[in-house]
Amino acid sequence: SLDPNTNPFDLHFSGKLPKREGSDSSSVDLVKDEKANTLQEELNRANSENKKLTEMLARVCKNYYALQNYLEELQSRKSPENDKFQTEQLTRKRKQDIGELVSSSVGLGCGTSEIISGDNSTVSTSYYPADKSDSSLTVKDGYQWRKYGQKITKDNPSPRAYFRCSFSPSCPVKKKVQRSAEDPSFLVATYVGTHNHPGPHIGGSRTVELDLVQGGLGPVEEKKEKGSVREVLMQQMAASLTSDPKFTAALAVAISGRLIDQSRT
Amino acid sequence: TNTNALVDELNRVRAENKKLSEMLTLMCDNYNVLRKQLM
Repeated sequence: SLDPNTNPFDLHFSGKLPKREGSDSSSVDLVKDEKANTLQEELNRANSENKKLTEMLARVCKNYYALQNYLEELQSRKSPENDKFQTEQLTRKRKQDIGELVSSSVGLGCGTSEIISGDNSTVSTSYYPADKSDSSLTVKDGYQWRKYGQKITKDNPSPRAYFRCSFSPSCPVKKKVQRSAEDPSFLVATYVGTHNHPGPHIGGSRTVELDLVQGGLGPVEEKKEKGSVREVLMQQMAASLTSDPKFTAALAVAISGRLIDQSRT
Repeated sequence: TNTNALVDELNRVRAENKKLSEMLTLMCDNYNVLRKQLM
């Protein structure tokens, strides 16, 4: 229905048009859709940033622990006391009557323990039932640990894993985990020192070292696991600033993403 | 409702990103401390 008398330059022309029913609601819907789209895009962007940060953090953790292992190795070579301790532990372990220890408690998540008090530190040995096929050398003793080494020697071909408390260096406790030579269905954990922080929550907490050393951080969906990893990491980090172009560059990218993100909101 | 859910999710992811950034900073610092020890 074209009207030749219509003035296309009439500014109020649109007001003269018959009003459509529901035009207000449709425009509101349109605005909502636009807002939802914007939010969705922003969410995708944040998720992608999250993924990048997680990957980057996993990479940094991996590098960190690799370097730490190397440093520990260097330090252990230099320290004759460490060698002495290991020799003592080996001798001690051979003398133990494993049957007697195991018979008293073979519970899930609970190790049997024997405590020896030394001059400066307490040494305790615990046995944990473990699947023979499990080569992770991880025991659930309630504390959180950082793995700093693993080795095999000719005189003792069974692999040993070395851990220290996640509260290190404030907490001096270290442990060594090895499969029992007498009974391979058990892992033997030798602890040196006493924790100077709240006690274990057996079954409640998880060891973290394998996530970081072997597989990096888990998928984004595993919020609980990541949460605990984060807590431990936050506790572990010491605040000191140094410069490294490679990492600061990566960090700058990550942080600038955050700043841009914040400035938009 | 959809918009509200998106906003909530966005806030959650942003908070997570913030924590990740902080952790990354700390981890980098720690890494560099180790590197210095080795040098």
